Amino acid sequence: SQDSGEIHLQSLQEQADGQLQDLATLSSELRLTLLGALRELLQDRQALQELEDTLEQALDTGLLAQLEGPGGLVLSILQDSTGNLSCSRGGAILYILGALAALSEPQLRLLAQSIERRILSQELELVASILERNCNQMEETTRPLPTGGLCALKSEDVVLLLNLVQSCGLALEQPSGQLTWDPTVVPQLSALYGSLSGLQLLADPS
Amino acid sequence: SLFLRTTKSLVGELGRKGELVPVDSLSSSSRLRPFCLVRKKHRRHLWPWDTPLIPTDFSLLDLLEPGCPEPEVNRSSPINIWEKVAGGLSGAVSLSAGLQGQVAGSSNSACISALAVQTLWISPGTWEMLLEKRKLRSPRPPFLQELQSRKERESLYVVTEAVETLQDAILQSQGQMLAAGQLSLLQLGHVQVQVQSHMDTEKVLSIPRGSILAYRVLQLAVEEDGWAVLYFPEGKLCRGTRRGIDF
Repeated sequence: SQDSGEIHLQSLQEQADGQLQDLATLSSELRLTLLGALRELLQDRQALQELEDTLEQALDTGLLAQLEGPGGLVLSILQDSTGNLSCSRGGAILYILGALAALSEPQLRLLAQSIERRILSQELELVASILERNCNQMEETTRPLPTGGLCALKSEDVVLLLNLVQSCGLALEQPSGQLTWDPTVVPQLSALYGSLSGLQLLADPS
Repeated sequence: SLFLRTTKSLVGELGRKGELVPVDSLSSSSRLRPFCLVRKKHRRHLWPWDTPLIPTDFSLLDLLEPGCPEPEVNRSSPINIWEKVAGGLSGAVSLSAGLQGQVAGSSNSACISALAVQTLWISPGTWEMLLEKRKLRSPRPPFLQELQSRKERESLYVVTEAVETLQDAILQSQGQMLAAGQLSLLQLGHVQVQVQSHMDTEKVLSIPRGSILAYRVLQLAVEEDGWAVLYFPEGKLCRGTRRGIDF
């Protein structure tokens, strides 16, 4: 049954890699510009929704509506020199937007803070670890929090990261540091994983 | 979020987890009253997460020909809930193979809420009456045409039940956040880094009377020749369950 957790994570990773691969071909400047625009949008759920609707419509119909602000900036980066929308890059952004849409407003705010504090990779690692170790559990169980990536973090970053994990509905016991697994949080954690994968790819300078 | 924590707790307290949807933001509360329309995108590419319900600015009644009778909304008896939650979190890290470390973050918090709420719902009889007496507006309003043009990628829902505050309410949370880190990297000649910070937090949120804290939806089918509420949409029972319209 341990395998089923690994398979779920592997399938999530493959899906994210497949959906996001075209963003990796963008220059690091453009990726950072996209990340900055998305960080702004994380503070405004309606604008985030508007961008998702606009992009979805453009990919389905070929008609690209104009948007103001950070949403407009995202769309402009996805267009080629002739003004046509790149379908593969549009699909990649749609994947990130779809994952973000499944999160709550407080989670979006925590993600915006995480971008500022540059801890996306540690968060991604922790969420992946939790999914891998627990996804096979169909009942509530208590296990130690996987903490491999936390050592390098500042203490306030650890608190931010733990808040993000808890916001998915997982309980962390004090003082034992035991995580109570609830199988109903898998979709939320998966959406968080998808969001973090996309944002981390944009933040990665390599 | 204090608000989301309260609405989730309320749904659990009412014993309606999985049935009522907790509202996650006070700003969308006014668009989730009974008869309000909500849309939901279809899942793409077998994404493992569900798509959220997205409030619109419209009500089912905006779609229907004006006229009598005005639909009746039922109200439950008042329910009073007082809750105080105290809790905290902490994390500890230890590494092996020559690399040792310890990081702990902790926060202690207390959250107090006192709410008087009632449930608003539309009875099956009211749906029957609406289906029989109120036809779709003709010509179709522009927003309906827009929603229908998205039929391939979105479904439309109508709010059939909502939990509303009966009085102005104040939510309060008080917390102490202590974050301390100690890291020993033995491989690098026993370098130690220590960080400690302490922060007091207090949050007060005012919820006006009449705010919606949780809601329930049913799928709405709008076709050229009529409309219907799908009581059992997952079952694909079609004719037997789609009321008021011949599909």
